[in-house]
Amino acid sequence: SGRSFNFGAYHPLETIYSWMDTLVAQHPKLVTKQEIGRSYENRPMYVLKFSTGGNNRPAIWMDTGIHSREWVSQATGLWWANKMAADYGTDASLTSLLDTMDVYMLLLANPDGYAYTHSNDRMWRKTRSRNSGSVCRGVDPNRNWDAGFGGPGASRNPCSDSFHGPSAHSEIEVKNVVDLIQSHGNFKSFIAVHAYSQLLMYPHGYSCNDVLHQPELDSVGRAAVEKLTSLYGTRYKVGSICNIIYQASGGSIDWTYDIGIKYSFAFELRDTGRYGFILPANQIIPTASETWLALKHIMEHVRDHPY
Amino acid sequence: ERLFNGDQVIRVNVQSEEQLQLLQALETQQEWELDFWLRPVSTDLPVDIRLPRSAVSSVTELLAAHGVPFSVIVDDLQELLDQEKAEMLKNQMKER
Repeated sequence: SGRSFNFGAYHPLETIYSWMDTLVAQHPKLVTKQEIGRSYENRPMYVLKFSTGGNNRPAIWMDTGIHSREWVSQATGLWWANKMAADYGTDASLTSLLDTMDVYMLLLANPDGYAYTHSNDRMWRKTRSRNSGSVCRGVDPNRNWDAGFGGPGASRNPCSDSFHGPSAHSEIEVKNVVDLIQSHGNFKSFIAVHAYSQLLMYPHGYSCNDVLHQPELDSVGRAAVEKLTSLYGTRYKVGSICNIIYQASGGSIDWTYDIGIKYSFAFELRDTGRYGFILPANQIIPTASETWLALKHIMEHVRDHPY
Repeated sequence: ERLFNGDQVIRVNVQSEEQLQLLQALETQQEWELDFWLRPVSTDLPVDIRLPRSAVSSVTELLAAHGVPFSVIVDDLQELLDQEKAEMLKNQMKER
């Protein structure tokens, strides 16, 4: 349309979906939009696939905003997607990355929840599915994965914000991602993006024991955060979910790590400790810019350490 | 649309296991509808809780009675939400 998109603002779901079409139109040889399924309330779930060709290349996954109220996550994902498309062909490292690997981005991992935060309850975190026998709706989609499902750090109470749901992968939003990851079969990295409290985490959440690749994941995470901090001095903590935040079972990166995706990480983006999920819009681009440096470091490490 | 008038967000810096247990008990009770943004798990980590307006005085009095230190990090959540909404409207108009 010729209208410029404001990345330094929060947008409703429809605007984000429409912007995806614009990005695809601007970079038709690099970016495609794929529907991976529908949400509980029948909204489409789209991934942006960045690919320069090849068949079933090794791939990197990232999703933003599985907890719908964490708005800076989705906003950061948009900026990252735009950055990746814009820098392909000019940034040598990113170009070599996209010449060898595909990148999948799910910018609205919980579309029903996101729409609900705009229309009804700004603090909504979960999905919007109905729970039989309860007046409370929704499942915490980051307690619903088949990794220590139903264990410590998840609630069996449908009214709780960390309700794990009736069974692993019961949430269609989770199942859609699980199906794509399994049918693809060649993901080498999985990065989940949350917001609040400035952390870069690796598995596990359901157990506090170190995973086999803990030393490598820790070292990659620390180097990534060093680059992040270099931009504005924002301080991040690095460690396993269980050790630096709290024990939480049924999380996405635990599932991906346990099925063999070694480079599984989760970000908790900036909040400044004053605004929670209401991070002022003027901090979106600084947040996206600083974390892009960490994300790029992780992606480069994945590219340079095939397994 | 749900309103959060008078809701506060407090940060609790837990100093002992007893204080931690008190917060964990608060987390499991449903009556006050507390929204834990950072859950009580360790004396090393802060705990952030959104207190619905109706629960502000009960919770803060309880914490004070047990000597649990806390500070208010969001005084009125709805004010922040109103600012956010105004900013979104302004941005939408600017875009078009």
